[in-house]
Amino acid sequence: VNPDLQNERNKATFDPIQLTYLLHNGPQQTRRKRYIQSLALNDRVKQNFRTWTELSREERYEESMKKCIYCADRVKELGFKDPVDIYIYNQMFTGHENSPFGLHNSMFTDVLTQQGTEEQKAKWLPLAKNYQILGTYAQTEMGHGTFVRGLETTATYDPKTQEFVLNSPTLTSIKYWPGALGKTSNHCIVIAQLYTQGHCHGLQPFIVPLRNLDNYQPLPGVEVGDIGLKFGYDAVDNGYLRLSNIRIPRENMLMRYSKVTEDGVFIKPKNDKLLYGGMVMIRSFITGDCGRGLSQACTIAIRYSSVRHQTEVTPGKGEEKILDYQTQQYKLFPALSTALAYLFAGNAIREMYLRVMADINKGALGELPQLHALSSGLKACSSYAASEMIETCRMACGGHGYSQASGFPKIYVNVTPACTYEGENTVLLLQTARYLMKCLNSSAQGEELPTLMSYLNKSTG
Amino acid sequence: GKTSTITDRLSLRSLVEAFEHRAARLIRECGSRIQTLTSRGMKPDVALNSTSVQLVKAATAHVECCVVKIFVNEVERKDVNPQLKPVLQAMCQLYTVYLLLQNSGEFMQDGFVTGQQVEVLNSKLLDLLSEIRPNAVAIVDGFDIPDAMLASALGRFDGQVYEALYQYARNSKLNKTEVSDAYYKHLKPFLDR
Repeated sequence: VNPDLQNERNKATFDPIQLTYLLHNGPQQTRRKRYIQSLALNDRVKQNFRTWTELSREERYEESMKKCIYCADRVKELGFKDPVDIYIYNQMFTGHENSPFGLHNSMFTDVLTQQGTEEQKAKWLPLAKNYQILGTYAQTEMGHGTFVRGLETTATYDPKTQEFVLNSPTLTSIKYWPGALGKTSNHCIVIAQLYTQGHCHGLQPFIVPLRNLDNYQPLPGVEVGDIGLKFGYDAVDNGYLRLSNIRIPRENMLMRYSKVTEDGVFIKPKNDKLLYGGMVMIRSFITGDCGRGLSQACTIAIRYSSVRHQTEVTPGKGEEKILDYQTQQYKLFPALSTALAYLFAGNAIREMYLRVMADINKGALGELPQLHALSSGLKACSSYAASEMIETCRMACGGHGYSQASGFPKIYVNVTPACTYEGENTVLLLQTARYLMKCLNSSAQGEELPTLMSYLNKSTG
Repeated sequence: GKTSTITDRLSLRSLVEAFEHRAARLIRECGSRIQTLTSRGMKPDVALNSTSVQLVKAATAHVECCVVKIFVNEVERKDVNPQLKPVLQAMCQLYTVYLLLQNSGEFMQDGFVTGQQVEVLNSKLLDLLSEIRPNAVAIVDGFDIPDAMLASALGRFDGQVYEALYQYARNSKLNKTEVSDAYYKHLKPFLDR
């Protein structure tokens, strides 16, 4: 170990393992995490994967596909069932590379679980979990993003055949951006405006087959492809999708909350927000991801700043460690404290999400608006802060921070899209603000406010 | 007329109170502006759009207030190791003081935080940098991120940065040959010209 770094470790006033325990839910979970990481680290096949920074975009997609398939097989062999274990294992193989199976294992599977009836879950979930089908989630359109009510894709119910007919009626209605839509997925949950009995009943989720499972050609009426080079996310084939009179059976509409009967009668859900459960889940998890990305950037910058010496503070006394300069501390320590703040907030919002979802399963929807508002706002604030501060960490490493060898570019291009995906940040903050205005109104009327808003009643003004 | 209780002790309660006050004030200001605009005949949706810059500030203040509270809860957990507790407390203070100073106008606007208190906070921020300095490496070690995941020559656990940078340079694809193909194709004809 570099003596400068060792000296730093020697003079610490606490044992770092105590912080590790706090962040990873105690000694047992930490041991489990390290064990799983060591399985991946010592994997001989892993050593054969090519160095990420030297690959072209096409090679990165292919290499990542190989890794994902290998990981999926290994996860099965190792018998991992807990999503946290699987996440840790996969991260060691594909850290900050993202994955062509990412949406399949998150949005696709989770929306099926949350929005499907028991029959639908029994049919689709085993297929998804065994990778017999590969799916993604297509909501965003070329001309429509965060304002989901503006989506144009249509699903018109035909009671004669008991099918939905899906169409992309305009150029702007083409589904655009969904991860793994371009070349990887063969099924997709499409969010479309439902029309039945001559009326539009708003957005609903539909399972749409995209590709022939034998030869992987797109099915008739399906035009699908990759959207091209992006800022990062090279391993993911973000795609576009144009639908022309695609017929799917009535059972392919996810009907846990809203329903369409055989003769075309629409039955409303208890709460319109239930449709956005998938997005709330992803937003809840983004905060922790941002905390992790920023903590990695801080790790790089702070260790480097302890090793790098630059300029004499006192002439003749030798070059100082750059971490001893107050200006360097002012760049890095606020970022470090922000990383910790968002790691804790990420844990808290994930726990809140799991609790609220468990309540929803019991029919209690009371906390959903609070979760929706907080997850939107936290996602926005954490992604803004992480993007900005990762860049600060990079610049704090001088010229070496610009090299791919620093590790910063890979982290940055994986974290910064969080500012725009799953809802553009300003729009999300305005959603949070609308909720705050409702709470203000309730407060003025003397109503009791949710816990996180109780300060509105307390404060004067 | 209410003012903050922040002193140079930087009690976490006083910091939370400041964040709550700022969020509540900004939320109320938005509500008040929307009410004024609609009472002048503006449609509610238009009034909302005409207040959107302030609404974003209010939402940000609310979220930051929630994050501060979550952080404080973690510091105050009973099962936190006694050696770690002061380190976490300093990190929490730094997070809140830094945010507060970045947005000092929003805390000072109605006189809740005074100019004198901001002066104290500026000085405390610099003290906190010195306080955290000896533990900075231990804190990032505590994140427990394996080198393979960092994939960084600069952030290696062993600190052998320069060896790693040198190896990385030697492995560049451009170094596979001593003279690059581009020399023969383009540079040589140019130099010969």
